[in-house]
Amino acid sequence: TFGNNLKWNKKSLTYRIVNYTPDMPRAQVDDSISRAFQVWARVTQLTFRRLNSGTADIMISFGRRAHGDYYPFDGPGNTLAHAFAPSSGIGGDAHFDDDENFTFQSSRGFVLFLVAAHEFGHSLGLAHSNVPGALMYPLYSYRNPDTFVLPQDDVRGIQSLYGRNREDPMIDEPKPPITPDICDSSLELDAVTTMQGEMFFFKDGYVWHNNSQSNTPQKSLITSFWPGAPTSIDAAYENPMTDRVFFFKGSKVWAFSGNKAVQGYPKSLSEFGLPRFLRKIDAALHDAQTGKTFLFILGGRYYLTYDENRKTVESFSWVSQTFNGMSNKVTAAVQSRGSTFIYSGDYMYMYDLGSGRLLRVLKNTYLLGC
Amino acid sequence: PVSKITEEDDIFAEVYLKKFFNLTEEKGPSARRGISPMSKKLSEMQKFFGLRITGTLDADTLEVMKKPRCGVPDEKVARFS
Repeated sequence: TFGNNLKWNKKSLTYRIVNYTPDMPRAQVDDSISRAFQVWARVTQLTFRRLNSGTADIMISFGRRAHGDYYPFDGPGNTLAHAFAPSSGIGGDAHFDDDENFTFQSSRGFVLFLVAAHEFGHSLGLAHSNVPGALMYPLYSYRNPDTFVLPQDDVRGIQSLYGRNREDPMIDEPKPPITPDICDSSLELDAVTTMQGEMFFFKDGYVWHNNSQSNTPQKSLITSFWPGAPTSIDAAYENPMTDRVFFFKGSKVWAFSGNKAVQGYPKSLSEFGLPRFLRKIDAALHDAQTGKTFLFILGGRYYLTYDENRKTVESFSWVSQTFNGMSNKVTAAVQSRGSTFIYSGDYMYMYDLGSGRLLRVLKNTYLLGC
Repeated sequence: PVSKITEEDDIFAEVYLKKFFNLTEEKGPSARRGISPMSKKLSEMQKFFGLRITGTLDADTLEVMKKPRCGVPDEKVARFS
């Protein structure tokens, strides 16, 4: 919060949309704004009523550059919007930079619902959060507005100011997402991959990455790294020869070159060149030596090798046949600096892929530097 | 390859820190002793975003500065009432 108990001293607030952005139809702006208020109303006793004229508690407007409040906007990019903490006059008002491209739900632009929900957090008395993934984190990241659930950090913040919604104590609500603790070795990772020399570890909607610049893994939303990418992925691998990273979820595969989606993806597994019977990929790794991709399937107990250039499957085996000592199902896999790491639950098995020799058994947090 | 920080990046970073981390102009010779205000504010920013705290402008810090964001300053003392 902003501190000093800076909040509205009433539960029923009014808002007015002063003008509209040309980026979206008016009905979509109205809907985005209304749903953004509901994000906060759902978890508190606050109610929001729209006014069409006069002065409302929260005045909402779109403007460019200098727009009359001594905090000019800066053209496209960087600052998207700002809002004022609760007070009379300009207090509570939210301004959106109309040099941005606002959208209803597309990741090609800034989803107005997400930006507005964040700004209304300020309008109600919340400052920025340093929790990546929180709505009040100052950096924009795309997430699907249809499945948006207010993260726990934001719920705690707003309820510290206005209390809980007594009529709707979230019993029937989906639980706000709790950020997984990546250093908890009992946490089963969804996937691990390299990308351009860094390692990326996936769990639910989050990705942690290690690089030489940082001692601790840096957490981000998957969608802030790769807009349009799925969350809770099944598997991932990088092909450094084509500079592409692939994500598997269910029967689909997504491809990204750096942070940009590759045209033509997502594809079905069969379009990718895999057998039609496959419903999902459990883990994946790309072997730099042979250029082959290992895809772990059928509950992580079998694998096939796949030639990405020819889009064909070359071989099919039991995991235990090639990887000595691996009797459990494979949950994630990665090759980094010549070593092959196969994850199974809490543990990670380090192999020499050439000989199939098991080199070490490590806790699954080993590569994270926890 | 190591990304080069250009003079333009330095200016961009200074404007960013003034805007969002309440960086104020150095005043007089005494302000030049010890850690520079720019370095102090860079450290604050790096700490907030969970970056490696170096107090210097590096490629990772610059990347975060250039991401689309909300225009309310992150500095806790900034008040908007």
